[in-house]
Amino acid sequence: VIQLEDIWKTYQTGEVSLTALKGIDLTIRRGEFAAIMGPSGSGKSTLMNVIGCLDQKDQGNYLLNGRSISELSANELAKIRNEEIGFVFQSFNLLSKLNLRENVELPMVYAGIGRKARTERAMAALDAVGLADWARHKPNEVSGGQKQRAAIARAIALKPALIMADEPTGNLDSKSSHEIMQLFATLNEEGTTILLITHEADVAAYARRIIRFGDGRIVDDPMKRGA
Amino acid sequence: VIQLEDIWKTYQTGEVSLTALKGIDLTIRRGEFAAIMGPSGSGKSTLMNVIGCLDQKDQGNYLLNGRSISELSANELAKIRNEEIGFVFQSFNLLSKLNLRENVELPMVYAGIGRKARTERAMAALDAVGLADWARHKPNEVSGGQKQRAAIARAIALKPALIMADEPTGNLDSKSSHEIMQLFATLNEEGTTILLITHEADVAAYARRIIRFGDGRIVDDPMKRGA
Ligand SMILES: Nc1ncnc2c1ncn2[C@@H]1O[C@H](COP(=O)(O)OP(=O)(O)OP(=O)(O)O)[C@@H](O)[C@H]1O
Ligand SMILES: Nc1ncnc2c1ncn2[C@@H]1O[C@H](COP(=O)(O)OP(=O)(O)OP(=O)(O)O)[C@@H](O)[C@H]1O
Ligand SMILES: [Mg+2]
Ligand SMILES: [Mg+2]
Repeated sequence: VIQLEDIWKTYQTGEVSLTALKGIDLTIRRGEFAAIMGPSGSGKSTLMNVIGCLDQKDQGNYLLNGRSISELSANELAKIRNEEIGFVFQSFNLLSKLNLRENVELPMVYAGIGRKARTERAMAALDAVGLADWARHKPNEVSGGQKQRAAIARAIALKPALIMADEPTGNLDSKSSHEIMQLFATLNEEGTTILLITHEADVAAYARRIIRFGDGRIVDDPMKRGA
Repeated sequence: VIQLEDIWKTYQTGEVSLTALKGIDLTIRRGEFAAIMGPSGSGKSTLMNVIGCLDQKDQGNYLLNGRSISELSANELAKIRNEEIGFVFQSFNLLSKLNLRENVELPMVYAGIGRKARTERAMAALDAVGLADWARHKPNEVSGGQKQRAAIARAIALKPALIMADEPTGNLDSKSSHEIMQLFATLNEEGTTILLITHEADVAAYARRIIRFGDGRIVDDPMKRGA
């Protein structure tokens, strides 16, 4: 369960400061399937980075499974980031010197999982996204959509409790997009919490809750409308 | 005018060989606005790289403005790549050490354009994609959709005769996507030839011709149907 209360974040670039998150209140319950939509530059990825413990908020409370993340040690945070949350980055973030299988295995290496188990899970994840035959290719030897699918495979291989996917179908044709969304729907039925950012309405349609973002704020949230 | 006759290309990865283009016949006339659609991994970016002289075909003829590109010197090829063709890459390819304005100016630096003219044109291009206020930000200090728009600005700043855009709206919300497509439509009215790869049907709708790709071949081309 994710609980954000009055979250603010400002970026400083030279003398320019830009407030990317302006008082975000958001609750995500276990097993939810939510999509975040909003204009380019409105703060969606920034919000994901704060939730995923990849970047720090300036102000406000963030409770993860009931515990304030400011109480967690650096080790506890790292463990959560790596084992509890599977992250599909908007720009994939694959390592160019490793092949696709090694890239998919990376979070499992950090989690201390043994080599045989890692390879089995990595190949299963690559197979789930249609990339089993490209396991030994490097990122610069595969297509844009294949890189995107490899990033998805890496996020799901460890079977994390929460998957955060930032524009996971931006480089995929509609058939591949639906295959990926079917995969997320199946994981969600098995109990995985899914939070995704997308600008495509038919991708957002797989979610049960669509949260709309605008200029650093949540401008619509079905869970908040009656309030 | 682009004329491709029986173009073949195979990638070798270790002992694995994959034929990405299997006998492509394609003609693009001056002033055309064409879109290429097809599944992930079907060879679209590979085709763009061959047309843009960024990668070599293994077999077949490629005539650019009536001249076979195998007759062109390395210098002539470089000049065409840099000044005649504006390329929006699927993975943007912005340089992380330069700010957005410097990134947009880069093709103009190679073309020998003076500093004052470059800066004017770069700021006009950034303004056209809504990024004038981010000119001094570096790529890692802007959002995914902003990076994509900076890559588009760089492709149009030199006013090239041909623009090739590989998934130019993959990271953009629908409002920004339509603004970018309006921009391309305007450039096309002014005489620029536009060839874009997209998997989004409402982006392809701006083109006058939709070429469908599948497994390394053209599987539908309105210009070829009567034949
Ligand atoms: N440098 C390379 N070395 C080996 N194989 C490659 C290389 N680049 C691409 N491929 C393979 O060639 C095929 C076509 O790739 P290409 O990038 O042209 O596809 P695409 O149609 O652009 O796909 P997408 O829609 O996913 O971007 C894919 O199967 C890919 O794995
Ligand atoms: N590291 C940074 N330094 C300075 N400003 C930043 C940084 N990262 C993002 N920004 C700015 O913060 C704002 C929000 O960025 P964010 O990446 O969260 O947007 P987004 O909603 O994900 O956009 P997109 O849909 O284009 O991916 C943007 O205006 C962006 O320029
Ligand atoms: Mg983003
Ligand atoms: Mg591609």
